[in-house]
Amino acid sequence: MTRIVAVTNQKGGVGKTTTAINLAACLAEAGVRALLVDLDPQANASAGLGVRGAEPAQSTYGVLAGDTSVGAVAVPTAVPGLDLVPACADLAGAVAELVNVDDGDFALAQALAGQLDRYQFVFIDCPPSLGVLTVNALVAAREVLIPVQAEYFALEGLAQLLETVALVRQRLNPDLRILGVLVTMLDGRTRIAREVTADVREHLAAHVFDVAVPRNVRLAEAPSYGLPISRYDAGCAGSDAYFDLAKEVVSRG
Amino acid sequence: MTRIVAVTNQKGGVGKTTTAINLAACLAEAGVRALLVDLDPQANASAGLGVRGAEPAQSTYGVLAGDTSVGAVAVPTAVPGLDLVPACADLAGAVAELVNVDDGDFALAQALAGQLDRYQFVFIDCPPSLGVLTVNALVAAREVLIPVQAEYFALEGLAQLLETVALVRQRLNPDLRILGVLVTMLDGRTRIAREVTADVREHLAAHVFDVAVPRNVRLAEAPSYGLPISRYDAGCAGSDAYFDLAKEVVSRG
Ligand SMILES: Nc1ncnc2c1ncn2[C@@H]1O[C@H](COP(=O)(O)OP(=O)(O)OP(=O)(O)O)[C@@H](O)[C@H]1O
Ligand SMILES: Nc1ncnc2c1ncn2[C@@H]1O[C@H](COP(=O)(O)OP(=O)(O)OP(=O)(O)O)[C@@H](O)[C@H]1O
Ligand SMILES: [Mg+2]
Ligand SMILES: [Mg+2]
Repeated sequence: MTRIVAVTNQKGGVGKTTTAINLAACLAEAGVRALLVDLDPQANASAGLGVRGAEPAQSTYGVLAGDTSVGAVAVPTAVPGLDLVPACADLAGAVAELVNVDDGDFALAQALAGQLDRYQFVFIDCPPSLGVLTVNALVAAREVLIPVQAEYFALEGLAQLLETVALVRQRLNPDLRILGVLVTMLDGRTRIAREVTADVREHLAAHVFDVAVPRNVRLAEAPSYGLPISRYDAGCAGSDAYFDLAKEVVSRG
Repeated sequence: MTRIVAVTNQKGGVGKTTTAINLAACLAEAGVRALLVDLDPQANASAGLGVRGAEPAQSTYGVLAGDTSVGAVAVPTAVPGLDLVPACADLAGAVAELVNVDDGDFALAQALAGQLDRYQFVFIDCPPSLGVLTVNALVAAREVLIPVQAEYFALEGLAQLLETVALVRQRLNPDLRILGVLVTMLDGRTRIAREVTADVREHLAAHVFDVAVPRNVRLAEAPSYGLPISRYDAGCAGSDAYFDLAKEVVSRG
């Protein structure tokens, strides 16, 4: 059964896109067939894999609107075995449309149904909000991966997010479970990072992945070359962390 | 005339809240009467100034709904001269309500009209999206301050944001002008930061503030004490940068 993972946190800039790209890539490097669905109108996951300027009909927008299928729009990436459904800015327009239809929360789930046999893993990169696009991802997914930056503001929003996940499980998607909470951009030298990490591990215990992703400038450089870290600098600390994460994700299957 | 500044960028985690809090605080420390309006359902600007758990009726939500006024809900902060209109999570619910009314884009402008005589500056902290809350801020404001992180993804969204600002000026608010673009979290040692900063200065030239805010852990620590940087560590590089920014903002009046 295809594992469908929503990568989400309404707090901005916590490493959702970086995690979605590099986790999917590390799994593909290990021979797993993976798909990355870019559900953010900013289209950072698309740009980070070198795919720019997708036409609405050839993007997640077209898939959500029911005009086209995953099979027709998924494109290959720099990593054999990793495909991408690119986003475009028009996706922001989909929000107004989905809010006004009856089962607007199910658009992505319906669009993905029966389309995923070729993939063992699907990752959905979400925008920084708890709006209709993120709800669509939580309805279509069976698992949720929550990146958390080891900083004060990032901790604030966690309770709101976990509440939203619980609501979606109750009302829309009973299969939804938390795959894990990932501490990102960890600078172990700072007191605030150590305090927040300890807080997260205390409150969320078993959910928190053993691996934490260190702050590593190579992860910030890679997307400007359209490459995941495994193809940009496979020996760096950032790459090691995402390979370790891939192993933990597989073991939590 | 009260200067109303929307602090916005749909890219997440670029320093919108940190800039809104500390710029408003530095102006207030210099004797300017300032108001900070928290328009983000995450309510980070509120928590960062030590204000938590505001009731919907005593928050930006109540003001947008027309149930109450700025004068009735604005609370003092750790800095004399700086007031805050706190946010609450219910603000996310306002989005669905505002989208469906005719002049939903003007709710904040109407709510602020005639309420601001006591203030020389009003700053509006926006969520990481280009949705109805951010449009409300752009309609209510006369100026836009755009924080940009010196990283690749942050550059991507700038064109989309400038387009949105131009659209709002054309259709909803002819007075809207760009106050400036602020480079944030600058780690001058990294190549990507130097490249992105050079790019931003080349494309946006006169808009870019002379001052850039360095990456400085004290800025990340201060909100966990409910204090702006001027009250947490007035001697640090982060504080110096925001005092310099305050001077530049005043000179661009
Ligand atoms: N471990 C890391 N070390 C250094 N930089 C990182 C790391 N992870 C992410 N970054 C950088 O930090 C910034 C924010 O990361 P990213 O864009 O992945 O977050 P996001 O949660 O997807 O943001 P948004 O909320 O806008 O969607 C990016 O510029 C990215 O390159
Ligand atoms: N100059 C800086 N140096 C170090 N840390 C910073 C700096 N500016 C902001 N931060 C930290 O970086 C994180 C992101 O900043 P902030 O929350 O202000 O961004 P934002 O754009 O408001 O995010 P969102 O998109 O979620 O609203 C926070 O944890 C903040 O404390
Ligand atoms: Mg992202
Ligand atoms: Mg913010």
